[in-house]
Amino acid sequence: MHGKTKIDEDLLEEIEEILLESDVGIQMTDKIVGKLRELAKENRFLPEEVMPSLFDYLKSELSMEEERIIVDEDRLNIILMVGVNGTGKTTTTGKIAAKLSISDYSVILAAADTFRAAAIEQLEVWSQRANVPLIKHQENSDSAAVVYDAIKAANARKTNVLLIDTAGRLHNKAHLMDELKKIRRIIDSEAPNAKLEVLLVLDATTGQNGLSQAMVFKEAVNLTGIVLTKLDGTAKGGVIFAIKNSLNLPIKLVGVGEGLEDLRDFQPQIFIDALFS
Amino acid sequence: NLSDKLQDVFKKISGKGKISEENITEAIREVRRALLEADVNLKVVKDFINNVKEQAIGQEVIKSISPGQQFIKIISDAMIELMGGENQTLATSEKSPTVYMMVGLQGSGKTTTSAKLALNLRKQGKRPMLVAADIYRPAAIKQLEVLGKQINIPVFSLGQISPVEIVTKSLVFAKENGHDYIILDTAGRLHIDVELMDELVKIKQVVNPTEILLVVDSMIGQDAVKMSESFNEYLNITGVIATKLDGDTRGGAALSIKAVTGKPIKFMAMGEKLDALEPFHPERIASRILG
Ligand SMILES: Nc1nc2c(ncn2[C@@H]2O[C@H](COP(=O)(O)OP(=O)(O)OP(=O)(O)O)[C@@H](O)[C@H]2O)c(=O)[nH]1
Ligand SMILES: Nc1nc2c(ncn2[C@@H]2O[C@H](COP(=O)(O)OP(=O)(O)OP(=O)(O)O)[C@@H](O)[C@H]2O)c(=O)[nH]1
Ligand SMILES: [Mg+2]
Ligand SMILES: [Mg+2]
Repeated sequence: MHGKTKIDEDLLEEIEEILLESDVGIQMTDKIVGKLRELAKENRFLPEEVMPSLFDYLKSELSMEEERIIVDEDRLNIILMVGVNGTGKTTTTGKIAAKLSISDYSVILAAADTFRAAAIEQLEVWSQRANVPLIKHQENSDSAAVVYDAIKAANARKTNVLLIDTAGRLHNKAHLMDELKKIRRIIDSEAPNAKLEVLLVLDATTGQNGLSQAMVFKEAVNLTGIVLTKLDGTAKGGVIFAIKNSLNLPIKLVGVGEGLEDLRDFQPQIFIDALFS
Repeated sequence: NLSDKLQDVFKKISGKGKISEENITEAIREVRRALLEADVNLKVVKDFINNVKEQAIGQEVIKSISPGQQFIKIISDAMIELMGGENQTLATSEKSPTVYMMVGLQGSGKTTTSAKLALNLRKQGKRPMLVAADIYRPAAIKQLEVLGKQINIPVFSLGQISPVEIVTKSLVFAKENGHDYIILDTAGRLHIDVELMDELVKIKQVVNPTEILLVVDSMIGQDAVKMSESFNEYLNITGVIATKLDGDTRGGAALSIKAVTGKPIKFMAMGEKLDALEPFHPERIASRILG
């Protein structure tokens, strides 16, 4: 009896299909399937060990330190929400505000999307729902000025958390990415001691373009994490494996609906189970 | 890119005269990879590749171009044929007003695109109006009103009452005020939300739209198929509008959606400004997908 276990090729093909259909992408899928073959060979898997080992491997790929948003109670915390158009930044800003406010932190919202029609009004509704104050200027005013004022206000009021909602922007638009860099510079100069989270809000329906989004936004404003939204739909969000693999960015939160409470901490186990359900 | 990869693959077979089952296998593999990277749906990729394989095998390698280029042309032509050639204009109802109903997932660009279509119609000398039927999203009505003001097009809204009632009354308003086109902006929703999908069905029954346009974010991945099939099953959509094509997404979802629903892609939205809407050009999407 030779000790070499050969994984059932049909099973591997099935796994490959599930990963590809979950937006894991062909490169990352090849890497995962290749790793599974390697593990099976090294450890001489029995057929029933294949899936659990795959799950363990995927979980280890996604888990990391700093997976949660932790408020430092001794200084100002700033959370900057960035991402391409329509991914759920404004909605998520409202959800985070509510969650923090319920946990008894003082929160201020900054309406730094001064461009899109009714963006300020939209965030205003969320500030009312979350019961937190909102810093806003006129539509079409300078977004950097809003950020500047918001930081001033947060420092003056000794606020725990300042949440900044920015306008959606495509990462291939240099002038829009420059605007975001300017906002980042203002945060760095006006709140150098603040704890800063820069969250990329990524729509779970996004395909491989999610990787370019993460790369370009990271290069521009140095992301600290990702919020994966709309996971209440049928999209699996598999592009996060490639993002984690290339950029080592943690998924911190997931959006699971349009309501105030539809925000969860990211749980790798739940995410991976959902891929194969 | 794919073109270079195929040049390499075919270097080995040039001079052998015909494209055959054997020499095409590696080329097919490269095409499969490229399509998957471009977000074309896996099942659509399989069907498409089999189709292309049939067409390519037995073809004489044309002396004037390299086999790699010839193979790319076969693929590109197949894509253009799949996506194009359909009725890509918006129909007009014999009985005024003509109603266009905008539907789709959350954040895909329905509200912005509604305003773009309205502007387009006004430039053609028509008298369109916009209807704010999204009663859920915070400030959605305000958003449409702001856009309407920018382009001097009236927005009909009754606040946050039932969308079915809003659209019913909008028909009356249109007739009384001489509007020949109505563009209904609806709330974003998940195709698996039965209650909200039934709401769309009710709206359709009440206003009998001439066009039901599925507005799709071009960066969508594999979910494009489930989503569009579902919207199509519920509503029998008449067309698709692909948005955010000013980004750098490859846009393979466009191919997938056309392949599974058979419904034509009518427009490409290429920006946030209200004039950023163009008729669909399949050859432009094909060249993006092929990278
Ligand atoms: N189903 C679902 N919908 C969501 C989720 N998060 C946001 N949405 C919806 O997605 C749409 C867009 O959300 P916004 O918060 O306006 O997105 P945004 O990124 O701020 O958009 P821009 O500022 O225009 O770039 C809205 O209809 C939201 O209700 C989620 O987790 N699940
Ligand atoms: N760059 C770019 N942005 C677009 C395009 N179309 C829409 N947007 C932006 O995408 C975001 C979402 O657009 P909306 O029109 O609010 O989308 P929606 O489908 O009505 O969203 P919901 O009503 O929440 O479902 C906004 O920031 C728009 O400005 C486009 O073609 N290109
Ligand atoms: Mg927003
Ligand atoms: Mg809308």
